[in-house]
Amino acid sequence: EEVKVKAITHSKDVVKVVLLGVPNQPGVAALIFKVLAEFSIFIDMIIQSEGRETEKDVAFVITKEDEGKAQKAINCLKECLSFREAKFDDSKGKVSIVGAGIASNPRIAYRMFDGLARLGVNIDMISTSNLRISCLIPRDRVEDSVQILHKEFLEEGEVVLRENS
Amino acid sequence: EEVKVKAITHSKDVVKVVLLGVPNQPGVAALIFKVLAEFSIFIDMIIQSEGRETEKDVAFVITKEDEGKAQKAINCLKECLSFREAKFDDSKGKVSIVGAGIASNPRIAYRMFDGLARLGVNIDMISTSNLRISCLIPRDRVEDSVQILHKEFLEEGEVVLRENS
Ligand SMILES: C[C@@H](O)[C@H](N)C(=O)O
Ligand SMILES: C[C@@H](O)[C@H](N)C(=O)O
Repeated sequence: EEVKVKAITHSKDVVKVVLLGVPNQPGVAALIFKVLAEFSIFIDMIIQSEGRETEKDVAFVITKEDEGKAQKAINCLKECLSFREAKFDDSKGKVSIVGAGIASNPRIAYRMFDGLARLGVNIDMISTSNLRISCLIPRDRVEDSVQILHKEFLEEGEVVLRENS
Repeated sequence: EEVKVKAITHSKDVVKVVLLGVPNQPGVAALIFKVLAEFSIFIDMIIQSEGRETEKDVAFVITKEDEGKAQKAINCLKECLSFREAKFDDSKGKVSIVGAGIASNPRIAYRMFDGLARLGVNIDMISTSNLRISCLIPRDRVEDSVQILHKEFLEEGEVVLRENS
């Protein structure tokens, strides 16, 4: 099955925000994104994983430009939602591989993760859809990660999309 | 900005697998997906979130058909990777909304999450890409969730894609 990676994209304009320990009950995610919408914050990558039985961590990525607004939004959220801590982390960047059906093939995921591993890059977060696998990694490793992924998947000389595409 | 949801998709053929407490160091994700690739397991939604300082939880979704193979793959992984626990959960289903640029607009995310909240549906996992927002929810709530999302986003009578699209 000829599943092909068509492009490698990256972004350094990334601030990871994590709300740690929100209650795991209906309506909580809606409340968080209602407040973010009221502050018109541009959102990239929403990730909620296993968490714990009664609590979850809700993570999302914003741009540096929106960091101030997001701090205000989180302060506003504190009034109506209990959570343990809100972490802002601007030490990360994002690299993605893009192509139809790539996320369903574990061999493609393995090749991406192995490329990063060979560079000693630690993967902080992973999120996929049927067209894309995205990883948050240390920002200062984005350039060499794009290069190794380019070698691994696009050596035939296909397209590398610029930042933020 | 006219960001439009074009379709609602869903799938009930979902088994969530979570490797809890894997070491947070380079090469671990590569090892996991190398083993999954060796057993030719079809993968949907890979999610790794904040986790803890030295440990992460790596979650992925497989089909029911591959559950036996995945159990064997995890047993094989135990030989070479330390983790606290491997959870298999086949009580979940997936609903997604699809449309260009929808994940970056917090208002769209809010409307999806609020639709599920109004039904009292608890969101177990969330994953997004620029084209899609996907939620894992209790499988027995998939039908009524698709209906409410259809009402919320597609009432103008646009496309609802069938299962597994
Ligand atoms: C947990 C796993 O993702 C690890 N951080 C890695 O880079 O492989
Ligand atoms: C944590 C949050 O996602 C919650 N489970 C909800 O449904 O809103």
